[in-house]
Amino acid sequence: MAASGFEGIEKRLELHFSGDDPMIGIGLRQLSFQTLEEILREVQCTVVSSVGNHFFDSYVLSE
Amino acid sequence: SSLFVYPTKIIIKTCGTTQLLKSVRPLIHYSSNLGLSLSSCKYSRGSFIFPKSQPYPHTSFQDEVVYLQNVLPKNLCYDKASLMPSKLSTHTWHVFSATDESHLMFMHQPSTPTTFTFEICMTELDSVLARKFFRGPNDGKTGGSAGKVMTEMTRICDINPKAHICDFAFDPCGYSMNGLDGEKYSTIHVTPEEGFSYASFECVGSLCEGGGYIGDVLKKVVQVFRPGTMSVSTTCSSREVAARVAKAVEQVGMNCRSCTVDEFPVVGTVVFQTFTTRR
Repeated sequence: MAASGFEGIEKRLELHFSGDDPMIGIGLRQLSFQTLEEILREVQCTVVSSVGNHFFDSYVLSE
Repeated sequence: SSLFVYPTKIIIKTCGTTQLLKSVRPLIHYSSNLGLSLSSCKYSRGSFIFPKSQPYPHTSFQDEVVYLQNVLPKNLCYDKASLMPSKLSTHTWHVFSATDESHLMFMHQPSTPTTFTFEICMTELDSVLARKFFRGPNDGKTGGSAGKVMTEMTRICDINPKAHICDFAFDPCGYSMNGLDGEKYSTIHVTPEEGFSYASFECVGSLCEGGGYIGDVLKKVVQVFRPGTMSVSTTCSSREVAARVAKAVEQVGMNCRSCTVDEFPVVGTVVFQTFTTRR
């Protein structure tokens, strides 16, 4: 094994929230792209690609 | 790395030396501005290949757990941290979960759907297959268009033909994709370099989808990468899925080396299985 290389093994975080208004029903999806980028800056990632559907938004990140 | 945002759920999965847990504090802050409050948290990972390269708070599992306990709201007081070992000393599954009382009560309702999450880690990828995740020098493509070529060439597109795929190829090598199939997500990340090659696959599913579905997906994933070693972590309220995992993976030439089971509040049962190629 190489002494050092790119770490492939991921860390995975799943957070659940309550308090969403079911009449509106979009909850966290209201977070702006700018806010998400700000959060991801803490992680040291940026968005390289994104797509969403009726149910959720997905982002491919750098790294 | 990938991020999935649902109305009341966020999943972030990052590799390299990213400081994933530093996202918790701002996520709590910005969600509270929307009137949302955190009710449960699950953090999981395998054993790092290069643990000494990880920055704080990822310097050890103990550091990660202490960090989470400090940043999570005090109402998430039902927590558990566990190391799930295997017969392979380099493969230990790390899980931390925390929840508040409302979620704990919800868990005991009999109507909880039987959904599952697979988190699959593969190392020692077949070198011929791994080479498909390298871009040609000056290929003139964008990360998106090169990703699309890799998705087709490796037959990743066949794993779930119904999924809408968002893919990206890194320069000079590496690949990420997110799949969207209705409410269900899937994701693949690949680091193809010889000596520390790695690929991951993650998806959610339902036990109602029919007996063949789970086996079919697993077999296709193994055939895309042909790993020397693979671990499958299954999170589900039922242990039934684990038997289907072992059966499917053994049919494509891998032997089950170990199986560890643990229970977590709200999260349910986590089954951690390791496999090595039959030589």
